[in-house]
Amino acid sequence: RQRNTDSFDYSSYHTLEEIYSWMDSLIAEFPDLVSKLTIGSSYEKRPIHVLKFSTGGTNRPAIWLDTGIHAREWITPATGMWTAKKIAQEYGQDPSLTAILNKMDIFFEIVTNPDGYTFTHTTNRMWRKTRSISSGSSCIGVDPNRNWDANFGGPGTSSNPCDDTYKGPFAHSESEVKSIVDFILRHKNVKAMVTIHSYSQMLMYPYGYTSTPTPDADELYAVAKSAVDALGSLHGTKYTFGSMISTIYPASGTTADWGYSNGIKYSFTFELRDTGRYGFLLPADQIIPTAEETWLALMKIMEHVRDHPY
Amino acid sequence: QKLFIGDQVLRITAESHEQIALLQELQGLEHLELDFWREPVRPSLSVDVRVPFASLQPVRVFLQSHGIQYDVMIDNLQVLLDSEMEEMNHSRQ
Repeated sequence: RQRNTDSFDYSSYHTLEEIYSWMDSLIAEFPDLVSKLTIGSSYEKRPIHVLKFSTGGTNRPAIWLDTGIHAREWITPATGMWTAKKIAQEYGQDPSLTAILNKMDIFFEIVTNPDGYTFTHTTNRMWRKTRSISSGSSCIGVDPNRNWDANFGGPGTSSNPCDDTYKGPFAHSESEVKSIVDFILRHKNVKAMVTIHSYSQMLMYPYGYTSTPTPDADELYAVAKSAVDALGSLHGTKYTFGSMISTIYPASGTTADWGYSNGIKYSFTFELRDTGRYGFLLPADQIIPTAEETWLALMKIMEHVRDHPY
Repeated sequence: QKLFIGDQVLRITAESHEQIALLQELQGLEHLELDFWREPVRPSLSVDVRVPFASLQPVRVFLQSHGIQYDVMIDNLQVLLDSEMEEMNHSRQ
């Protein structure tokens, strides 16, 4: 029986197959706005899909969003699905979002680490890495948020394949990371990159590997502040914000640093809410409140990107 | 399928840089198989760590003997995972 995205239960967690099938339903319901690109495949040969929201034009300036790079953080793809539906639904209804989409495309990778995500559903709920094999070690997987070519192998990474923050043998060794890198570099017009994680209630911008501020630090601070203020206005969730190294810890090889170092000025990383003190095992009844508040912050970032072309 | 029966998640509040250093030392004890959800970085950030059932006793002793404050964030991880799975099955039906 054909399901549609209205009857889909957004207040629950779903398997990879359910999410991929939901993507197809969304595309079928909004064919003039939403399409799907397959930008690569995972180590275990699962397709890596990206939803493209576009109202036309060629190679428009674009916003990149991704969720779920650390497989066990289920709240992030769950938030991603709700958000993708919101984008599709609000186009033509919400003047601000409509203005964004009339000017820019949005690319949204909802399951950034499909092998890891599947592994959390079938074998080990606590898995956070990819599933690639490391030569010379019986330990499996690389932390895909330490695998980017941005001070690769520096502070905050591990060279031990058994560690959760194992950087991998070389930058972009993970096809899950390389697929995004290739896509963004080929596109050449991505103006914002937002990677969504859980669960420390933070909004951060580069750098993670050095305490030297970026040339755009003041502007990024202002954008982050307005996003966090908007987010907190809905349910009172308190976020901290700032550069990654000053807000959380030194981390090298991260998505956000790579984005900034490759000319994407508006490069952010979210750590979603932890209300209830369950870490990334956030109770399912908090999925929608999390997504709703995150949406307000995302809109602030996207509006700023729309209004400050570079 | 890996089970987490009796595993606890502790939320640890370090009060000084010395205590952070002790937690980093704890992090290096590989035989305890600790899974740090939030790493020890600075006193203002709490540390969350999943402690396998078999390591609960030594970890608690370590924390208590150094006067490091903690509370139990998740009492039995597997119970939470079971209820999560039940919720998903219910939703799928």
